[in-house]
Amino acid sequence: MLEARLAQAAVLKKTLDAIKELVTDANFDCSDGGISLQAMDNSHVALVSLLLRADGFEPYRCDRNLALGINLNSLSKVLRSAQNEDIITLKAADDPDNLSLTFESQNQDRISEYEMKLMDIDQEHLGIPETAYAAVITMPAAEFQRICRDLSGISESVTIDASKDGVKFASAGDIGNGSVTLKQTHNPEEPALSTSIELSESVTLTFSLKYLVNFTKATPLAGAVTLQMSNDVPLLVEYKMEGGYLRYYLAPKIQD
Amino acid sequence: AIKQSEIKAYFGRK
Repeated sequence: MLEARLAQAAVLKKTLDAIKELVTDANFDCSDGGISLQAMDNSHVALVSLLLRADGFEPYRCDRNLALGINLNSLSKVLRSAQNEDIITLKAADDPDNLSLTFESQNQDRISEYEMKLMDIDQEHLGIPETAYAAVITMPAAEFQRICRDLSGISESVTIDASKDGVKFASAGDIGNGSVTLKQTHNPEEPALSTSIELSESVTLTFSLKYLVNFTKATPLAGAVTLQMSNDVPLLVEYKMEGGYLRYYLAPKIQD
Repeated sequence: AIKQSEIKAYFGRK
């Protein structure tokens, strides 16, 4: 059986908000290492990979591997009933038809109990190769969100150019064009507000802004975001949170 | 022309 108690409902609520528009149904794979999810979006352009490590729960118990097939919109509706500060406990039997969710208020004067029907999902799992990326850019998550939102007003696409001079986000559309260039900065007081650029070679790739804007729904999960790029491979956008990560992979736009 | 590639073109089936 699975029993996983999470001290802050907000983590799960924000995680769901960050993926439910990309992915409709997904298996939550539970093992003794924690709870993970891998799913492509409907158009097979992006891939979401979530890990909530066992040590992020207290307690965490999973006797055997379980795949909990969940409609994310339904889970999101159930989680709406949890307050951000509630303690959430997830429970499932070994061959479960239902997922049980308990929300306890901090001072334990309110306990809400929900049961959600599970579904059988035959999901394709992709093998993601270990990649040493040519460019690794870490920046404030809110900055990345703002750049994506601003440039999406200009064009459907953005070209990200990482070089020794900085990282440049550029878009060109019917109304004109625009770009934002970030230089490396160092803010020792608040590392999450720094921008760092590690580069082994220059990289230029073009991506759909629709997807990037969607990825930035994860902004409330982390102060910083890391973009990892190599020429001719998907972009990795990673939000690290306490006890896990949310990663998005996005296939580049290529010359036909 | 520029076109959108699919993620499966890069990551193999497990």
